[in-house]
Amino acid sequence: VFTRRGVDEELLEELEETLIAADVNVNAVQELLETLRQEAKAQRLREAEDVRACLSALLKGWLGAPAPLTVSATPPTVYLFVGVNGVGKTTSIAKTAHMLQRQGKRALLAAGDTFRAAAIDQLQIWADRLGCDLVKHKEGADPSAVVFDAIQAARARGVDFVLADTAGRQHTHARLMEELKKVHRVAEKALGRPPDEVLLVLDAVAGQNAIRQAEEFARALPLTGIVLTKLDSTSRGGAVLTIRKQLGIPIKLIGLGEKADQMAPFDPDAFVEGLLA
Amino acid sequence: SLTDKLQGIFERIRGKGRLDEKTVDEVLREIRLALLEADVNFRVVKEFIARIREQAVGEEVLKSLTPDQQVIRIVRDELIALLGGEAEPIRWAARPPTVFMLCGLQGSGKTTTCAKLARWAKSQGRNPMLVACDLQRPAAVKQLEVLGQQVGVPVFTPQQAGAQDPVRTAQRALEHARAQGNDVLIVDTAGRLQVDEPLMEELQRMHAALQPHETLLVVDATTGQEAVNVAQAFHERLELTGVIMSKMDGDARGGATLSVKAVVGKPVRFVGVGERTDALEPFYPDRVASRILG
Ligand SMILES: Nc1nc2c(ncn2[C@@H]2O[C@H](COP(=O)(O)OP(=O)(O)OP(=O)(O)O)[C@@H](O)[C@H]2O)c(=O)[nH]1
Ligand SMILES: Nc1nc2c(ncn2[C@@H]2O[C@H](COP(=O)(O)OP(=O)(O)OP(=O)(O)O)[C@@H](O)[C@H]2O)c(=O)[nH]1
Ligand SMILES: [Mg+2]
Ligand SMILES: [Mg+2]
Repeated sequence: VFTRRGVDEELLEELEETLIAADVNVNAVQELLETLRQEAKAQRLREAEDVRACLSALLKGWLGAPAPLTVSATPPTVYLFVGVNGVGKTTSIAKTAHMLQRQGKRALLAAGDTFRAAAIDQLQIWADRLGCDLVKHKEGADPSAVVFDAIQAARARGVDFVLADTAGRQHTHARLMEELKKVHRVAEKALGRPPDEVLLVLDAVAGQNAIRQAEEFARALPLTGIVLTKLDSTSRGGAVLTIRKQLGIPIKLIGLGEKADQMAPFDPDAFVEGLLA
Repeated sequence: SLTDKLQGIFERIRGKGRLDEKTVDEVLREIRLALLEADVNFRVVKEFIARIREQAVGEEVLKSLTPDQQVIRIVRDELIALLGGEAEPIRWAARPPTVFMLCGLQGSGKTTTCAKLARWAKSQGRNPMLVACDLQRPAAVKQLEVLGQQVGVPVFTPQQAGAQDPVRTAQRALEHARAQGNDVLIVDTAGRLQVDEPLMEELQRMHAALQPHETLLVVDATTGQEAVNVAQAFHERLELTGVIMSKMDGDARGGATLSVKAVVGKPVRFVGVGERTDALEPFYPDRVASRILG
């Protein structure tokens, strides 16, 4: 493994392919491998498994410590879920409500997607299954008004958490990004502080565009965390490494399936293990 | 951009009259990086680079006053060739109804695309019917019903079929379409992972029951490296006849298009460019090639 020049280039090539296949950004891969090359040389690493362990440590370094969901001292705690089309926002809200219920907390859902066909019906079914309240208006209503009402309702009913759904939207669509900013402003006004979490939901199946999504949504809103869904697929979500390192947004939750109990707090060790598998 | 990087490389060797090994590697490396950044699968990229190697550093490039542009042109032409010619027109079945079955991963855009296809079929003078075979996702049937209403196309539901499962619903839909004189049947299926054995097996049974004329994989334009494995699995199980790339109105480079084409070898039938039911376009390989190159 260890040649006079340094770490075996063949091993580095293999590691490069593993990372790229996991959707890690190609520039991030170059940076990681260069650091790995230097570290391995400095530490005189000889065995392939030691080199791998070194890379694993570097990756964990990029991800930082696990970050829990914020809970406010002044209820209701409000979580806003945002992201592009079809990533799993609505399903993730159901899972988060389920998770909170397992902790003995109560959640109220806000049907903030007033646009897409049967979006409200979809969330209503989840609310019924979970036994939580749903605040909804008519289809086509102002999403800001729904979120506003939901926050008021949570206060009135003494519910600890508000989970607000929003319509999927492409970050390239300026008008839709403006609409989202308004939802955030109105929520902030109703709450007297910004929403406690503004969660960008990302699909692990996505490649490099996840980074673009994070950049643009971060420009529009103060993102506090990422929900990385569909990690039960064969995709490994490597793009989030760059998002975490460059934008500083922590991954807080992961989706592992379509059922209410298929969500977990983000575990950097398990995630890195998955990347290098 | 790739152009800038190539310009830089060729600037440095101007006047040398020939390309050395090192420069060749540099040029190919930049092309490789651009394609990987565009989400083209790394194995597909490897094969692609091998294909264009000789041309990219050949006489034509050396003799050119703008070698960087020559290289881009060679790469782009090769991408267009691989992406296949312009969209082949859909061939209607000799004995109606023509059956379209849509499949793909969760959230890829199948239900919305079914409605878009229905609207398009109507514009082609057909009498389509939509079939709601997703009994899994909350309000999936309702979603298709609402979309069906929007495009003025009837939706056949599991309730109408008196069925509790997608295969039965599909079978009933076929009988119903024949009885009602609908000459196009567009079947929506539940999203599923290609590694979900029971669900892939269910899809095969639906396929057997429907004998579709078109089995279309709907692929999200943002799909990353796994596009190859996903497409391969669906293709092996069903024998796809085409692909639809969805959400091309975003800024995803869409390299998955090349990955899927490389492994399935079937045409990209349409491209989804928005959430509305009229947001469906024919596939233009030259536009997608430019986009992949960034
Ligand atoms: N396998 C898997 N599927 C998931 C996961 N999360 C969501 N899904 C599925 O992905 C599809 C889309 O989920 P939604 O919750 O509707 O996504 P969305 O972001 O709300 O979509 P829009 O509101 O239309 O933008 C559904 O079929 C979900 O069941 C996950 O973690 N794993
Ligand atoms: N911007 C954009 N959004 C799209 C496009 N196609 C579909 N969508 C949106 O993507 C989301 C998912 O679309 P669906 O049609 O529900 O996807 P699906 O594949 O049926 O999802 P599942 O049934 O859960 O697997 C919805 O918000 C759609 O409006 C497109 O071409 N562009
Ligand atoms: Mg939703
Ligand atoms: Mg669907």
